[in-house]
Amino acid sequence: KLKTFLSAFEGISQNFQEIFRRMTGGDGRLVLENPENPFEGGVDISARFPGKAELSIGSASGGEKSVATVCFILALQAFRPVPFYAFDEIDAHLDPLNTQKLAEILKERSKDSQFIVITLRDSTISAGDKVYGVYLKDGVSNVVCLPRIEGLGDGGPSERLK
Amino acid sequence: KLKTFLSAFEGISQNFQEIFRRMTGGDGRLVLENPENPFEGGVDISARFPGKAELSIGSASGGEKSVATVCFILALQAFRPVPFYAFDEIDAHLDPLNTQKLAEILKERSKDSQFIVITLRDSTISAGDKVYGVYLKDGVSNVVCLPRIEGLGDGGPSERLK
Amino acid sequence: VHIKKITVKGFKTFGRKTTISLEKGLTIITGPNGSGKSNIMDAIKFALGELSPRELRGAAISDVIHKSQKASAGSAYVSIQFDNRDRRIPVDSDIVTISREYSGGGEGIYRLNGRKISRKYLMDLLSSANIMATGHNIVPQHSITRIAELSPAERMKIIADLV
Amino acid sequence: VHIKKITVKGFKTFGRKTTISLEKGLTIITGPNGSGKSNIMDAIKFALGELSPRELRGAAISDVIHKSQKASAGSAYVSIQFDNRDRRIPVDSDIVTISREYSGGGEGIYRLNGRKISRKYLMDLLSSANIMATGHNIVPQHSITRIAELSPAERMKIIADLV
Ligand SMILES: Nc1ncnc2c1ncn2[C@@H]1O[C@H](COP(=O)(O)OP(=O)(O)OP(=O)(O)O)[C@@H](O)[C@H]1O
Ligand SMILES: Nc1ncnc2c1ncn2[C@@H]1O[C@H](COP(=O)(O)OP(=O)(O)OP(=O)(O)O)[C@@H](O)[C@H]1O
Ligand SMILES: [Mg+2]
Ligand SMILES: [Mg+2]
Repeated sequence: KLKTFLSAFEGISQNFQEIFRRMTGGDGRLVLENPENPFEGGVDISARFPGKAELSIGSASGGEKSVATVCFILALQAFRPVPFYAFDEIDAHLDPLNTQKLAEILKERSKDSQFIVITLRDSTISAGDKVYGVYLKDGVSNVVCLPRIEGLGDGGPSERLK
Repeated sequence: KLKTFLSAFEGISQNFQEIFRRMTGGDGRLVLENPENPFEGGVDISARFPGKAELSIGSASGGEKSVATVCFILALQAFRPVPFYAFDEIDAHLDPLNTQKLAEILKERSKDSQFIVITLRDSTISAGDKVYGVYLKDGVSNVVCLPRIEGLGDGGPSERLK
Repeated sequence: VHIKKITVKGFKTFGRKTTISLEKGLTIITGPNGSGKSNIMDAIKFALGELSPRELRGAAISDVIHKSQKASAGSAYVSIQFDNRDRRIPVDSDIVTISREYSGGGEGIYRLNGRKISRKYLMDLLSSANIMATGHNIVPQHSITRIAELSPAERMKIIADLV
Repeated sequence: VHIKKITVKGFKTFGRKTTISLEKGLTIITGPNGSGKSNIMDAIKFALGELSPRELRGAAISDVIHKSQKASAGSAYVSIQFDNRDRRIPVDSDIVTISREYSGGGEGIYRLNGRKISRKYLMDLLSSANIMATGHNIVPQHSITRIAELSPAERMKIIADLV
C-alpha cells in the first residue's frame, strides 16, 4: 500500500512539476510533510514562481493559488484519468499573462481530454474549438454557437449577447 | 430608536435603488422581512435585473451578487459616510459590460469619496485618475506610476510590468 | 469516453428544451452575468446524481425546477449523451445516454439509454469510467483556490483516495 | 478627509521603503499576480490597527515582517498620511500621519504625527472619522459576494449598527 502510494505520489509530483513549468516557467513540486511515514503527515504544494522565493501555496496570492490548483488538478490525470473537466470561471483572478498561459495549457491538454470551460475572458474564449454564448430572454436561457474571432477588444461575444 | 432605524432604512433603500438602476437599468430595493417589527426579522436585498424576474440576491449568480453588493456598499454612504473605499478585485466575476458599468460608477462616485481600487481589468484601469503598477523584482515589490492609455488590447499595463 | 451532448429542459433558467453539442476537445461557454452559464454546470452535476442541494446552489433539490412569472415547469430534466466507443462505461453501446428527471419528492427518475435504472446501478457504471458528480475535474465558480487552501492532511487524503 | 499617501517598509513584499501617493478621487493599483497588490491592502488594515492575523492573511502578526532569501527585515512599518483639513479626525492639524511599527511581540508601536500614542486613543480618534481596519468600505480579494451571501439577520445587524 505504501509502495503503491509512493510511486503514485512521485508520478503526480513529476507531472505537477512539468505542468507548472509549462505554465509559469517556475519550479513546483509536491512535498510530503513526513517522508519517513507519509500517512502520518500531509501533502504540501511547494511552488517557486519565476523571480521569487519558493513558497508553500497556502501563502501565495489569489492568482498564484489559482495557477497552482489548475496544475495540480491536471497533474492527477495520469493517475486517475477523468473523461472530462468542467471548469467554471477558473481564470477570474488571473492577470492577462497568466490567463493567456492558461488558455494555451487548456488548448494543449484538450487534445487528450475533454474540457468544458465557462469563462468571461477573451483570451480563454479564443482557445476554444467551439464557443457557445448563453443569454437570457424572458427569464429563459438561450444558447447560440458563436463564431471564432481572434483579437476581441470590444468586450467580445459577451457584448454581442446583450 | 425604531423611528430612527426606519428613516435610515428608507434612505439606504432609496439610495440602493438609484445606484442599482444607474448600474444595471433594473430595480433594486431593500426589504424588511418583518415590516411590523423590523428587528424581529432580517433585511433582504431584492433585485430585478433587466429582462428577468425579481429575485432575492442570495439566489443570484456570482456576477449579479458582486453588482448588488457594490451598490449596497455605496448606498450606505449617505448614512455612514466613510472617507475612503479600498476594493480588491471586486470586478473578478463581472462580464465585460458590467465591468464597464462599474468603472463608470466608480469614476462618478470618486468625485465625492476617495477610492483605492486593485484590479486586473482594463476597463476598470482606464477609469482611474492615477494608475500604479506593482511588480516584483528579487522578492521585493516596486511601484511605478503608469501613464493613462485608452483602449488597451495588449493585456495592458500588466503586460508591460513583466 | 467524452460527452457528445447535454440536453436540458425545465432546469433552472432552461425553461425551453436546449441541446448543447460538445467538442471532443475544448468547448467554451460564455455570456453575460446571470444568463445561465453556471446553471449548465449544475445540470451536469444533477444528471450525474448530485444529491446535495447546496452543491446545486439551492436550499432544496426542488429549487432546480424552472420557475418563471408565467408558470412553473412540471419537472426538471437533464440528459447527457456519452461517446462510449472505448467502452470505459461498462455498457455495450457506442452511445450511452443517461438522464434524470425530477418533479418533486424523492430524487427523481434515472434512465440509461431510455430505460429506468436504479441510482445505485447507474452510479456504479459511471464510476467505472471515473465519472462522478463531485470530483476534482468539476470546479464550480469561486472554488478554484480551494485545493490551494486545503490543509496538508486533506490534500493527503485526496491523493491517498486516488491510489 | 482622504488619504494623501501610504508609506510601507519591511512589510510583506515591501522590503524597500515605498511611498504611494493617492488621488483624492480614484486611484487604480494593478500588476501581475503575486506582485504585492493585496499586500498594500493588508498594509492599510495593519496601519489602521488590524489585530487578527487571519485578516492580514497570515498565521501570526509576525508573518507581515518582510522575509527574503537574503535577510529578514527587523520590523514592519506602515504609515498613512491623511488630508485632515475638514478636521473629521479630531486632531488640530491639516495633515494627520498615523503609523504602526511591529518588530515581534505585542502589537507594535502606534504613532500620531510622530509621537507615540496608545492604540486605544488612536482607534477612538480614527473612528470619529469612520476610519476602521474592518468595515464595509474595505473589501478584500474574494469577499465581494460576502454581503450578498449573508443571512437577512446578519444584514439587519449591519444596518442597525450604523444607525
Ligand atoms: N429554478 C429556477 N428557475 C428560474 N430561474 C432560476 C432557477 N434557479 C436559478 N435561476 C436563476 O438563474 C440565474 C443564475 O444563473 P447562473 O448562475 O447560471 O448565471 P451565470 O451565467 O453563471 O452568471 P455569472 O457570470 O454571474 O456567474 C439567477 O438569476 C437565478 O435567479
Ligand atoms: N512577510 C513576507 N515576506 C515576503 N514575502 C511575503 C510576505 N508575506 C507575503 N509575501 C508574499 O507576497 C505575495 C503575495 O502578494 P499579494 O497577495 O499582494 O499579490 P497580488 O499582487 O495581490 O496578487 P494577485 O493578483 O494574484 O491577487 C506572495 O508571493 C507571498 O509569498
Ligand atoms: Mg456563473
Ligand atoms: Mg491579490
